[in-house]
Amino acid sequence: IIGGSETPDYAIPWQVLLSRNGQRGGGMVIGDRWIMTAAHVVVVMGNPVSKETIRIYMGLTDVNIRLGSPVLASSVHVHPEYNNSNSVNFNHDIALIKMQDSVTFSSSIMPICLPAAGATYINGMMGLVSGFGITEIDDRRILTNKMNYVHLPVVTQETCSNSITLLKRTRNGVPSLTENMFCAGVPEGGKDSCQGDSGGPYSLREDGRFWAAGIVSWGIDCGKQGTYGVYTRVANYIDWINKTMQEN
Amino acid sequence: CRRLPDPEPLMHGAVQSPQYPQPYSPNLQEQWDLSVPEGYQIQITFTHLDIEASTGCYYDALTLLYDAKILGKFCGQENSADGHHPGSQPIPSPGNRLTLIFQTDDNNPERHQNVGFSAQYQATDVDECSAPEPRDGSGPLCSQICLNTVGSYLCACHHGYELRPDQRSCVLSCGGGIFDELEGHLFSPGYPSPPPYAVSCQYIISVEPGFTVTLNFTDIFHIESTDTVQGPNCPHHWLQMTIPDREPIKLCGGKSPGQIVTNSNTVRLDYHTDDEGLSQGWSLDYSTHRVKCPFPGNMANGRVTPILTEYFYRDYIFVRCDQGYKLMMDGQEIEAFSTMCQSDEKWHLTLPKCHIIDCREPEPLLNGGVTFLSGFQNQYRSVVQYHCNEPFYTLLGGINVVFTCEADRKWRPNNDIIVSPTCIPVCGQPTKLIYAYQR
Repeated sequence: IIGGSETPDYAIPWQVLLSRNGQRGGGMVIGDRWIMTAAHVVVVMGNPVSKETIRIYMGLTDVNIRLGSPVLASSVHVHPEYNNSNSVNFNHDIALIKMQDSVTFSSSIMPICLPAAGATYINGMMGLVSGFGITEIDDRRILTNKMNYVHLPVVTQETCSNSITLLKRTRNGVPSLTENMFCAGVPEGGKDSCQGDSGGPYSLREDGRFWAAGIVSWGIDCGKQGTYGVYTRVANYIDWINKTMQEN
Repeated sequence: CRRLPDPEPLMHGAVQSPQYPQPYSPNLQEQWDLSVPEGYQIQITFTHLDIEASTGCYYDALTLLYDAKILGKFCGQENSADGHHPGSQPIPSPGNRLTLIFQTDDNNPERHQNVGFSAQYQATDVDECSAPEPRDGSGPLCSQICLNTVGSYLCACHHGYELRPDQRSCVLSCGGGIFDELEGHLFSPGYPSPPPYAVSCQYIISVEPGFTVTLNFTDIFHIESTDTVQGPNCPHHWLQMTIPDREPIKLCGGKSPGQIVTNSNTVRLDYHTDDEGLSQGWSLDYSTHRVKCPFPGNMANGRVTPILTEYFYRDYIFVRCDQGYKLMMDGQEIEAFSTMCQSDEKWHLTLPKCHIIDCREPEPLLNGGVTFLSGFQNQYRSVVQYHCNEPFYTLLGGINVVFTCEADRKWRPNNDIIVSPTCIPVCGQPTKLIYAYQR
């Protein structure tokens, strides 16, 4: 998280830390046996990782203090249309992990709500993104062991698309924005999600409840002026999420 | 050689002179020995008799004998002046035997060919009872009552007497023995006539346990006594009443004891008279009553059926518990209970208790719990409410889930719509919010 703050205990109890062969990723609790994350966190070189390599940590804000024993995955369900073998296609960047054991919820572990069907993403609405990914201290990017968060507004598809188009002129291999994605961030930069936050939650609050609006997916650099973070638009996947959980 | 059995005597038959209805031959000497069963006598009836007539039936004759005694000697023809014709009326024999001897001389009259006789005989019942007393001093056939029967007779005795083994004489009867019927009548020998002297009779009334005997002296009660200041003394004649485990009581005098409740199922009566004095006797009716068991009392949280004012031997009672209670006996639950009043005046089973039922622990609720709104120990009519571990879980539907312990020992929801409570997680509401006050 760039430009954010350390998360107090119990403030984002649905945040999950995923560890896969030393690589960090994020996730969010959506049920007592289900974790939602980005597909690219559990797919490497076009192949899903084995469930045994995934370690799931919940209920912590400081990896050093309360890491504890990981929860194990019993199955991994990647969206069937996710196809990102060349790392430039983040469309359908969503996956579900089923845990071997159910979790009892408490102040430290709580599920985030799923969006209602047809939920709207209002431009400028402030969302909350969090993770254990790269942060920035004294202009140096470092990996933090503490959960960080930052409030970022929703950006219109047009604004985001324009920024990506602009970047594509100077860079190769820039992924494309699709209707299954949305952007959040500030044009002046300095606040953003970053590497290691992938799969983590971007939540919007409505009627006193946080709901999972997005999944940290991709972006050009982190916190750079004129760039925005790109998130999987969860509202587009409610049917698939419910179907997957019911069938498993 | 083996003797052939005597032929069974016939009940009737016919006898005819030789060659009948052809004329008989001269110089005949024919004999017929007729017999019928014992207890009967023979009656013979001549259907035809035509024998040469002579004075005193000197030449030809038919002679009837019973044990060498001549019953009659016949000859001649019917309605003839000569001879001695038997006529058509039956001729009885004194016993069950009759001998006929037909005898003819050596010549027959030439003008009239006599054909002899033809007769029918039959057995007729002998009225032994009307026979005169034998002269040998053996006494009458029956000492008291003679009953004539077909072919025989029976002797019987007057009330208070019984027939001796000789089947003809009678002896005074005590009427004693064991009386095991539930009610009956006893009386002194010969009652209401005075009994003979030196009577020693024993009567035992013994009915099955569970019944008690009550004596009720009716009508005459007169047993010779000696009156004393303390009451009648019974030195020579008495009726002694003996009840097990109690002192025997001697009864005498002229005043009836009336009703005596023995409270026992066995009573022995010994009637004694000596060879002097006079006691007219006594009679009594006895009845029985079933013993009584204690009143079962009122059952807490249950009831006894049927409800009676008193319970007697062989009465059954049943116990049912009120709704929400169960029958308990010796620490065990029983499905049903009944007990019977025994002969020892006790119930064969002690009454059970009615304990309140319980529904056991309510089903646990995952991520929730249950609290008692009323009642305790999961007893009948206890009310519990399910709740979820808030704020992390909430009840599905969001309404209060209240269950009551019902009589079928099941927790039933007060609202029939609820099948079972479920706690669903609360999402998106952290217990701590991130606030930023700096502007």
